[in-house]
Amino acid sequence: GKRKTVTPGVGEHPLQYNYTFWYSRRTPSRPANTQSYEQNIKQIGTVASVEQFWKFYSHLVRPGDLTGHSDFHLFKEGIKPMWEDEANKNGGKWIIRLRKGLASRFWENIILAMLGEQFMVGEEICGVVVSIRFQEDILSIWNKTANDQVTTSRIRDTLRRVLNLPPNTIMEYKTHNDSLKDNSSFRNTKISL
Amino acid sequence: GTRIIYDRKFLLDRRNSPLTQ
Repeated sequence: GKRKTVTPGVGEHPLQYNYTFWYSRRTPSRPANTQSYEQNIKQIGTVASVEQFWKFYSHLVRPGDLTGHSDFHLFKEGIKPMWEDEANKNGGKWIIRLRKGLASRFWENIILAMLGEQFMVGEEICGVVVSIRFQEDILSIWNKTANDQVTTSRIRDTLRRVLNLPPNTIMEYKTHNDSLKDNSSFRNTKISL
Repeated sequence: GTRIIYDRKFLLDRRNSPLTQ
């Protein structure tokens, strides 16, 4: 449907891009096919300035307080958090697995890095996701071009810095094409230390 | 064009600015 254009308010600090928050939650009874994924994902708001971001974000449940199988996504406005989206179809994502209890802090830090344009990879960043699961939580950052190694390495190195990850943290990269093939977001990844 | 870059501290400082109250 049509949504009104979101712009920075008077005196607010504009962001380089507008970003849209999405929320999804899997109903355990339903298969995780593309159609049910699209039906389960809901757009919850778009922000255009630093101030609008904080207003929106401070009303959201912290991801660490979510239960069950759910995800928050923050993507550039106009990019759906789906593998098939035009901006994502040649892309992939870095995956960081977090033990329980860390998701809220890491989610905030990765968002601030993205909103503040800390990655320095041109137009490559599409968005970030925090995935709440039963045993662990998972942080992902999606970029447009999976086979651009200069970009993916720079994203990885920036993540280590902005999240202050210990040097032995395992980071995994998975192309969306591979996710489509095995119908899984987090299995069969390429490990990078 | 120029890119709008904000560091973490700048963003955190805006969290409690009068505009977000």
